[in-house]
Amino acid sequence: RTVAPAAPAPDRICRPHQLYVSFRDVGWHDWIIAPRGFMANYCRGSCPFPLATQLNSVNHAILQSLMHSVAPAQTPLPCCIPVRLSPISVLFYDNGDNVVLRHYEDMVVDECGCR
Amino acid sequence: QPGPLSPQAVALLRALGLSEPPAPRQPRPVPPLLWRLFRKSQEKLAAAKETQEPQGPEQQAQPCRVEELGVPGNIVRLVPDRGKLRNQGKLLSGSRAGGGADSPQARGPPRHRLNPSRPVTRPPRAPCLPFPPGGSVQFEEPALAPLCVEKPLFFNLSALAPQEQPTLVRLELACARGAPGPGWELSLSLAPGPQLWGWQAHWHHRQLLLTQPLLPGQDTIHLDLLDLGLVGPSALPRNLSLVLEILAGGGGDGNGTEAACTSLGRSLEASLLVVTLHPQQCRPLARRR
Repeated sequence: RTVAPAAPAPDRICRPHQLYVSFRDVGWHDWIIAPRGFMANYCRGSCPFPLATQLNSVNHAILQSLMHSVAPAQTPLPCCIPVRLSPISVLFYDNGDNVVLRHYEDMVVDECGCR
Repeated sequence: QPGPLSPQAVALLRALGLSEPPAPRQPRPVPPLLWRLFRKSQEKLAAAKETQEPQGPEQQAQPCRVEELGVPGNIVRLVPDRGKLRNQGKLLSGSRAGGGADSPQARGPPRHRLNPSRPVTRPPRAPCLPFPPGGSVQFEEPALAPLCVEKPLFFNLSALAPQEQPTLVRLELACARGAPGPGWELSLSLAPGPQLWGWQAHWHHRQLLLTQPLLPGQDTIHLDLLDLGLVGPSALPRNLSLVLEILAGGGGDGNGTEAACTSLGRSLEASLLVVTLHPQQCRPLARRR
C-alpha cells in the first residue's frame, strides 16, 4: 500500500503567473511606439493527483498523475503549460525609419493546464 | 538591463523578427492609418479577452488578416519616399503626351521650356498624317502638355525579410486640393535604381506604368502597384524607383497654372503602404473540435 502525499499548498498548483515587462525598463521605448510594455505571463505549479482533474487537464494527464501517485519513481507528474494564448500587435520604427505595425500570434499566456 | 544586448534580449528581438534594436535617426510622426489599425487591433484583442468563450471561426479575428485593408497579412509598413523633387512646380514642355512608353516623345530630347502663352493642344495619337496625293503637308511641331511636376520616388524596402509575401503594395499620394481644373493628368513610370540616376539614363530607361486624370479636389490618390503588375506576389525588390509626373491641363492662364504647379509640387507627399504575410509566423486558423 502507498500513502497519497499531502496536497501541495494552493499557490503551488499549476496556474498562470502574471509578469508585465515595460519597454522603458529594457531601454526599447525609443523605437517601440506602442504598447508601452507587454505581458510575459508564464505557467508554473504542479499537477498532482487527484487535483489534475480540475486543472484544465486532458485525460492522459489525469492518468499520468494517477500513475505518479502509485509509482512516483517510474512516472513523472504531468507538465504545467500554456493552453490558451493571445496575440499582440506592436507599433514600432524599424531600421529603415519605416513605421511598422506587426501582429504576433500566441504571445500572451491566458490559461495554463496539465498535459 | 539597458546596455549591451543580453542573450535574452537577442532571443526576444529574434522572436519579434528583428536582428537588432532599431535606432531611429529622427522618429517621424506616427501615420494616422497605422495608429488607427493599431487601436483597432487592441480593441479586438480586448473584446476577445472579455468574451473568453470559445468562438466559431467566423467570430474569431482572422489571425493574420488586416480586416480594414481587406488583405491577409501580419506586417503593415508605411515606407517613406526618399526621392528629391526635381522641378519645384516649374512649367516645362510635356514629354509623353499622346504616346506610349515607346513613342519618340517618351524617349525624346531633354525638355525645353514651352511658351505658356501658346494654347496647349494634344497632338493626334498617330504621329504620321496621311499625305494627300500630289500635295504636300506642312508639319507643325506638336505642342505638348506642359509638365507641371516631375518627382522621383525612391522607396527603400531592404527591411523586408525575403520570406515575407506582399499582399498589398499601395502608393499613397497626398497633394493640396488636387488639380485646379480639368484636363490635368498624372503619370507613373518605373525608373532604374539610383545608381543609374542621371539625366540621360533617366529618360532612356523609364517605363511608363500608368496615366490617369488628376481630378479637381482630389487630394489623395492611391495606386495599387500589385494590380499594375509592377511587383509580383513573390518577394519585393530591395529598392523601388519610380517617376511621378503631373501634366498641366488646359484652360488656365500661364501664371495661374504656374502658381498651381508650384503649390502642387510643394505639397506633394508620397509613401508606400506595404502589407506582407510572414508564413512562418502565421498559422492557418485551427478549427475547434
